[in-house]
Amino acid sequence: RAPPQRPRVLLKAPTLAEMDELNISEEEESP
Amino acid sequence: RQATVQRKEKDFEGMLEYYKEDENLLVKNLVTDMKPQVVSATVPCLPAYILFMCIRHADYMNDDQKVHSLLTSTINAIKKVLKKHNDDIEMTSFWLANTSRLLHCLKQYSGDEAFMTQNTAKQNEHCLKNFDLAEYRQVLSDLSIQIYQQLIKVAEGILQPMIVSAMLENESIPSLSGVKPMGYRKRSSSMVDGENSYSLEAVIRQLNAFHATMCDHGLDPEIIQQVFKQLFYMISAVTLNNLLLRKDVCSWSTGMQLRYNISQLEEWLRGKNLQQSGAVGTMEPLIQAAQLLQVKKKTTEDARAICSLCTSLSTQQIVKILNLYTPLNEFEERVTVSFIRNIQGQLQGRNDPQQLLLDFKHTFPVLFPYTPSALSLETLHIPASLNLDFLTRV
Repeated sequence: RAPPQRPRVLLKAPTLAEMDELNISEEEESP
Repeated sequence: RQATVQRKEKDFEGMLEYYKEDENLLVKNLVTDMKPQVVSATVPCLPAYILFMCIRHADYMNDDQKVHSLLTSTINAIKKVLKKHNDDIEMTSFWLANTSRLLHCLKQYSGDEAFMTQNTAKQNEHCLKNFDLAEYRQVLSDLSIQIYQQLIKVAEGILQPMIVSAMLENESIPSLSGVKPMGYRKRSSSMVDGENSYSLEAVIRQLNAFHATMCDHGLDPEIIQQVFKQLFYMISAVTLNNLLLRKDVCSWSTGMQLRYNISQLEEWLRGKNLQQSGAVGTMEPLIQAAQLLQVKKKTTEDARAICSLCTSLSTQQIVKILNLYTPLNEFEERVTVSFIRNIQGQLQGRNDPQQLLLDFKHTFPVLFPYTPSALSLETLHIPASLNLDFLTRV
């Protein structure tokens, strides 16, 4: 059995909708 | 005495390392430019495993920025691919399989005991060490739902134009078509008969093609079952709606045709081991409508039998079919007004929905049950054809 580990750090993620917004601005920038 | 030092070759621990500058190339080769055929002869969902092995290394190095960056770029790249190939069943199925596999990996190797019950000791050693990716699991779950919906939309778009002619118009019963002249027999078994006419055989060929594609890509059997339940619902609803609007198909012989076609579809489900999918259940209203076209419609006893038979049809639908029922030969008779009144009287207490037609665009909610994999990450080989030689095995 694996030894007990220290707690993992929760990585915050944008929602899928927020990623959509990021994506749109990214597309607008590209020529 | 001379001491010998033996150097043990370091084992591959199922992690893949890359320089941050290579992230774009990784996502380009693994997602943006990936063609499903390139990985068809390898482990199903290989791109998902490779991505997870990269995430594992970034986690191992405690590099939260690298994990964040890779997951965000990957998710955005998958979305872009799907947007570009929005009517491509192959691509959609491939990315549904890989996205849900990546989601399963994030669970299986999360270190959360609830997801580890089926893991081997080696798989437990491969769990993430530093980060909890629960929020990314939510994003991947939402993305999987979007891809599933796209897959259903594409599949429905292909099937829908075939349904009415295959289910109601084309004569597929071998005994009936067998007595026809050669020309007719040939026509009824061909894929396309005229401009918009299809045989049931063509529908079944299409279902086979969908099934083979999804199996090839390693899509979870539970998801495949849900796809076919949804498609069978649509086939049934489109057929029934057409039946409810067309006098020329409300006949004894269409009922027979329909029952034969439904039995062929049921047999197809059995052959693909999809009996547990709930697909047959979605066809119940159509099955009853087909029986209604064939049963006797004269006496009070007949009316009682119809009322106990047609539990999945509303009173309005039963009455509509009886009204439309059209005799095609001297042995059949039009349904009398008094018989229909009798039926209406018997069904008075029923709390039926008011609309006549079914909502053929209705979608069942999709579930992605957790499906851990027996595969051990350190056994994976990356074929040279993927152009990923900048990845280092760790």
